[in-house]
Amino acid sequence: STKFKQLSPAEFFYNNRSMAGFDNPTRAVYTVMRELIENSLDACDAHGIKPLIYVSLKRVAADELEVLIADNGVGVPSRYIADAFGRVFFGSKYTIRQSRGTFGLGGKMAILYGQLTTGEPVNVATSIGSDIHLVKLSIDIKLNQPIVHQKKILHNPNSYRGTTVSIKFKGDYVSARNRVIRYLRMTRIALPYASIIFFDPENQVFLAPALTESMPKPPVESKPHPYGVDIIKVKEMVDSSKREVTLLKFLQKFSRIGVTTASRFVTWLGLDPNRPVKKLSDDEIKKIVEGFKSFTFLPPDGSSLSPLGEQTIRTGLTSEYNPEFISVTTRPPSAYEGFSFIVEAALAYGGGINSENGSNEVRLLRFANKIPLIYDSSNDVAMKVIEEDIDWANYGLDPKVDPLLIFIHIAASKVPFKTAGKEYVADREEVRREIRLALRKCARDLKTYLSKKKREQNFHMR
Amino acid sequence: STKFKQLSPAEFFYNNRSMAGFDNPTRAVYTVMRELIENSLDACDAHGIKPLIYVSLKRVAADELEVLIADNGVGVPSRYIADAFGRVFFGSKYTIRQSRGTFGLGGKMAILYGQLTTGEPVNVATSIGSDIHLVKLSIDIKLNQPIVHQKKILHNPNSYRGTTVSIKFKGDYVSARNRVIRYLRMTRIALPYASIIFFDPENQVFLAPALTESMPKPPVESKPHPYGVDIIKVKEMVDSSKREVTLLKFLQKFSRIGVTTASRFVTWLGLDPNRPVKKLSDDEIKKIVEGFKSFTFLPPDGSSLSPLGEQTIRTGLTSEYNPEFISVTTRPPSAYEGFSFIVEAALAYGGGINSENGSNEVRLLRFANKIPLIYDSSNDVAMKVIEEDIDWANYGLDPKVDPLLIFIHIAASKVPFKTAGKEYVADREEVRREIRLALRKCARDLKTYLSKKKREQNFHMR
Ligand SMILES: Nc1ncnc2c1ncn2[C@@H]1O[C@H](COP(=O)(O)OP(=O)(O)OP(=O)(O)O)[C@@H](O)[C@H]1O
Ligand SMILES: Nc1ncnc2c1ncn2[C@@H]1O[C@H](COP(=O)(O)OP(=O)(O)OP(=O)(O)O)[C@@H](O)[C@H]1O
Ligand SMILES: [Mg+2]
Ligand SMILES: [Mg+2]
Repeated sequence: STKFKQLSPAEFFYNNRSMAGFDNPTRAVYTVMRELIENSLDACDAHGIKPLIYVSLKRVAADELEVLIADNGVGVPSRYIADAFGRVFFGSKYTIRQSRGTFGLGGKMAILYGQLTTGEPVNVATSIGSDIHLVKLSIDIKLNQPIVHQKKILHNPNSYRGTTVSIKFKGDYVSARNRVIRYLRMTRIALPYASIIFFDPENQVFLAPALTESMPKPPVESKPHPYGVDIIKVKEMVDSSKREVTLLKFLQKFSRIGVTTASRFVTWLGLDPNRPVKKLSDDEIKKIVEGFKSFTFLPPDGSSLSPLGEQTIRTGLTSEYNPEFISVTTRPPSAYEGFSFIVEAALAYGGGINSENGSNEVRLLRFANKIPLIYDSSNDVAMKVIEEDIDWANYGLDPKVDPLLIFIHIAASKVPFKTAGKEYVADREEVRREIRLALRKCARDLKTYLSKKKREQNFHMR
Repeated sequence: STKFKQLSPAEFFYNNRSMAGFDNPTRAVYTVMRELIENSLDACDAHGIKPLIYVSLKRVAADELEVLIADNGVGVPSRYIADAFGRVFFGSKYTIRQSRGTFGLGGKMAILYGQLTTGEPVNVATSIGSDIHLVKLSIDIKLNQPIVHQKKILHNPNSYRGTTVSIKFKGDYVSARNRVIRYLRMTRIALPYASIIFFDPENQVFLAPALTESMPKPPVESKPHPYGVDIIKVKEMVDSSKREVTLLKFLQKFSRIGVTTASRFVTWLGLDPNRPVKKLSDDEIKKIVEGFKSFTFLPPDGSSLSPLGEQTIRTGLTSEYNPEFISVTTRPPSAYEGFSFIVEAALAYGGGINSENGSNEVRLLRFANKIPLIYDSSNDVAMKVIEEDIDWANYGLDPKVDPLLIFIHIAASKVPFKTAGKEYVADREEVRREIRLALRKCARDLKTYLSKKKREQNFHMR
């Protein structure tokens, strides 16, 4: 007879760790590094702290590594430390605000991978400025909860604030090295205000001191934008509303809906503004959700987002590639499923970008929420736009042959990642459209530049 | 101050539905269809039932569809119906045995997608041969549990057995149609013993009656194979062992370890066979896991697997493509992480496969546990083998230019899928190696055939 069973979230990702970027011992090194670095960067720049991050990766046995990462971030409050590092789907980044973290999974997967390859617990030291808390823990997979092996509290006379995480795990650093370095170089492009120091197992140092003094101000949490919000979301918001809340009041829980817009929307839909929202029927909720898709609301205001900005993109591309010409386009904020996002695109041409690429492949540099994306580019929504939506010949360009580099950054309060390992971005229509519009604008600018350059060259030749 | 939160599994996949194959309204149609069909096929061929599956997809409003699927499978026992269809990470396929289902997620995602696009609950009718149970339910996302709207029990005078599921959801069938039909055609190649009838929204019928009378016998649950088992897995098995179980007895819980092999292994490791396994230290467990990787055990016996078999592959490829020549290779059973798997590969050449492909792309037909894989082939482990591991020139072949079709089937007690939508298989070293060896053998056979053919042609020309 058939055995039915319930799996915990930790069991699911332990069973299916390839989904989270732990496909093999080489990929595991990359994933452990990037998950820890992204946690440290979030702990800094989401709180207006200029990141100073130290990472060391040491060889402790034949195929065994130990990673140690130390940041100057905001720290973890003591009552949350064990769950933050020991419970899958537990985290602080489930808000409507741009951050690298989004799943409440990454740190736990790195710890879990250490546990399954070496049996060793993770060591965490953290402080929010008061006492320093040291915790040694492992993950109870069946129950999806932390097992605390040891706890210690230290006084903090210098008010140190930040987090240190140390994990022993098996992995192949030699095969992973190029990708790890590429990740760090790409991070440098996106984050000129961050200092990252990396000591690798061969005692090589990757030193990336901050290039700029100032930092963009952190994004702030926003309300959901009405565009693309679905029935489940609206029902959740109705459930969490007080009993007396009217439809008119309820609509103002959405971004860009003030009392005037709310009244116009309710009138347009033919509903009663004073109706208690908890009394709405399923059909009326469906009508509201349909209306959200077709009514013209102001677009999102972008305050929950943190784009790179044209200056950072130009500086980064120039320092890495020294191109002859760069066209940058920043799209206005858009939304999908109620989440706002901004696409920034650039085309870099010539200079240090040479066309004897040999491989006849598109040169594509992808970022999402300032995270470098290195794997699985062929299925990324950006690659679909490049290969299916842009008529490059129309601009006199061929991205597979010309000395051309394509740069895409998606800054979103939720990035529609296709994998739990954040390898690539899903083919979401609203996102695809914004990338398409951004690249067409960049291509037009590049075409203009190249025609002008050609005319000048022809002029000189006479 | 930072808000920490716990997400339920339903909330996680509701937030990140692109990961489960619900990227956009076109992909959603494909995913709903394939998740329901795979559930019905599992309910049949895992239980020795010749599948007879009826699927209809009707248009009920402008962009709203209703899918109805009816199978003659084993049915769902009444006490499990609500959780089977209403609780994420709940299912009957968490065993060491080949099945299409593996996550306890697919059916729930289809239901959830219907719920978020239409607000409608799912209707399920099922019987294991006694009463017929009708259940109308929706999913409580926050609590990850079913909300039963209505329940009914009907008498079953004809002992009907099987399951019917009906979901209303929004989707773009017109854009999805080609992929849905391709999925059905590929299913036909793999399952000559199944009858599938599909009525689409345009009143077209896809009729695929069974081509063969006999069915392969269902795979049986097996113990884990020692090769590749990790520390967490061993500790779990130790925890669930009775207190008096010795190390010698414990080792026999693994496939291919009888008392003789267990003694040899314990002696080789230098441990005491009579030691109560619960008294092993962490270091000793680690030593056992390391030993499992290097000790020579008999390979898995394949009884938990259900490969297609050379005959089915030849028949299927012949009926679809009528090639001039087919070479088929079936690798012996192998293992990773304790799970056994078999790779079957084929190269089909010429005949109905023409080389004016135009697109200069590899023709690759992928299956995993008899499931057709249609999306994201570029990152699939099979494509990595084809593009990086096989020196095609060595065999006088060029898969991008020649009239060549590459067929890969991975039959596994756990397929290392990279995505929750089962789009492609992760780059797992043991799996990559087996595909590589299988394709090299096929390539050698094809090379031999082509040389022989060329010699014969040269002979005739004299
Ligand atoms: N270095 C750090 N400094 C401060 N807080 C941290 C640090 N590392 C982890 N945390 C906290 O632990 C939580 C869980 O981290 P984890 O990486 O598991 O998930 P996440 O970052 O929220 O999402 P994702 O799975 O996308 O990475 C974070 O949300 C954050 O609150
Ligand atoms: N048509 C059906 N006939 C019999 N049992 C079914 C049927 N559909 C679903 N089930 C039962 O419901 C369970 C949950 O199905 P669901 O699709 O959510 O997960 P799964 O098939 O186990 O795994 P996966 O997420 O990989 O599809 C199944 O394990 C099976 O026991
Ligand atoms: Mg994280
Ligand atoms: Mg299923």
